[in-house]
Amino acid sequence: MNAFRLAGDMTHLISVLVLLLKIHTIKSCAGISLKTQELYALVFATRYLDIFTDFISLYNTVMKLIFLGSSFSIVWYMRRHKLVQRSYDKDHDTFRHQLLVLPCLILALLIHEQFTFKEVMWTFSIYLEAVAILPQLVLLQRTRNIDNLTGQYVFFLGAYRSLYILNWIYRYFTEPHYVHWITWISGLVQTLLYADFFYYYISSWKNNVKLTLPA
Amino acid sequence: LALESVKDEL
Repeated sequence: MNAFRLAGDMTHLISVLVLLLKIHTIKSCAGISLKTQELYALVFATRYLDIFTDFISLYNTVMKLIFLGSSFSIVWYMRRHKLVQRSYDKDHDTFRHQLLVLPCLILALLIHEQFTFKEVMWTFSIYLEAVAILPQLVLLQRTRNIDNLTGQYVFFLGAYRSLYILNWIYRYFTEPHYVHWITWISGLVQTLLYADFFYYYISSWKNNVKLTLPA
Repeated sequence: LALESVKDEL
């Protein structure tokens, strides 16, 4: 495993931990989109169908379990935990996430590398992950106050995607037959979605002012 | 073979 890939996984892990810290410790999910969290739970559930059938490494299995467990517990917290539930900004989190799921499913049925159930589900998860952040970005734009933990959560998620791109470039030049257009294009689309947020996040950090996004 | 390599990613 190369350094970009490891750093990507670690920033992904940090983003999840930041979110869990906010929810579990402060008992608040203010500014967090339940729609995005539900989409991520669906992404991991459909991508890791191989978790008990194909063993890759202990690292791989443990990380899969962490991402599955954390995404479903975040959804549980936001839907079922009394205190956390109360801080959920339901009125602003109105993105119709079904509008993302269906096109991704159709696209996965049309464009995939192998027409098997597992492979189509895996491809669907790749497409869905690319756009799953959209409800969260829309919610951020509608919320005038973005607290530090929410900003850091989105920042680390974006960092994870950027590092994965460096990982693909590295693997392309170091491994034979490493060509994965579906993953690359989806990953690139996903990273570009963060570009705007990154711009405002970094400039607020540089100028030492609170993060706000333009309407 | 090529398909499998990307499956070690998360």
